[in-house]
Amino acid sequence: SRLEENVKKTLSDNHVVIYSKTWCSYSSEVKSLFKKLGVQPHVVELDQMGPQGPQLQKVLERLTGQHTVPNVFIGGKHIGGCTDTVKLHRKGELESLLSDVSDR
Amino acid sequence: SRLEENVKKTLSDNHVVIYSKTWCSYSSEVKSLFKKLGVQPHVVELDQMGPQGPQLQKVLERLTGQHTVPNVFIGGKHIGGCTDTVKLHRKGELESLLSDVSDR
Ligand SMILES: N[C@@H](CCC(=O)N[C@@H](CS)C(=O)NCC(=O)O)C(=O)O
Ligand SMILES: N[C@@H](CCC(=O)N[C@@H](CS)C(=O)NCC(=O)O)C(=O)O
Ligand code: FES
Repeated sequence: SRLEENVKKTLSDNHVVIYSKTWCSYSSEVKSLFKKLGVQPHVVELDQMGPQGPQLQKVLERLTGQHTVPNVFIGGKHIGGCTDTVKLHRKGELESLLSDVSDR
Repeated sequence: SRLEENVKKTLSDNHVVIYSKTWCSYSSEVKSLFKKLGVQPHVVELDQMGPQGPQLQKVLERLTGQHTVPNVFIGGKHIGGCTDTVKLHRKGELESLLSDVSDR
């Protein structure tokens, strides 16, 4: 589908992608974690896209098995949600994943 | 207003009240914290009340200054949101507040 192609293009064009909702504290947590690490993630706010939002959320579920937000990708690879991302950070693995995909 | 009277009655009838949303992880965190402490909170899921949900959220904002969920009350007293409640718990103050209002 065209929406699925959109997602794949977004994931290949951007090192860090976060599918988020503006009102969601878990989404905010993950966005500020990346900022703290000096990374500028590409954020897609699903609640600000009208009817496309829920459709996108469905596409993401098809692609990743995850229907919740935040939905985090690094270098096109599905990382998970807020808890998963924070866990990786505590293990020190997040920063290595980030250095793998960018030139920093 | 009648909705405001409803809230006041709910707060006086129940030791612990949580205004919540079913999809919200911060709300889930606070609900399970109380369960872990052996407390059965009175939970009001604002997203399951049709148009009354947003109206209730407005009443709560008038009463507490807080427009977000979760919105937590102990013994009728406004505690705050998830972060505030977790903070109180870490300081050991949550359990004393709880023992003040109940017979446990
Ligand atoms: N453990 C997951 C929880 C994800 C979750 O439950 N997200 C909620 C919002 S906090 C959600 O997507 N609810 C359904 C929705 O908003 O469509 C994480 O850390 O990201
Ligand atoms: N620091 C606050 C954050 C509260 C917050 O931002 N809540 C979000 C959901 S996680 C909210 O109410 N957003 C607006 C809404 O859902 O109406 C807390 O710990 O409770
Ligand atoms: S909506 Fe509350 S934490 Fe996501």
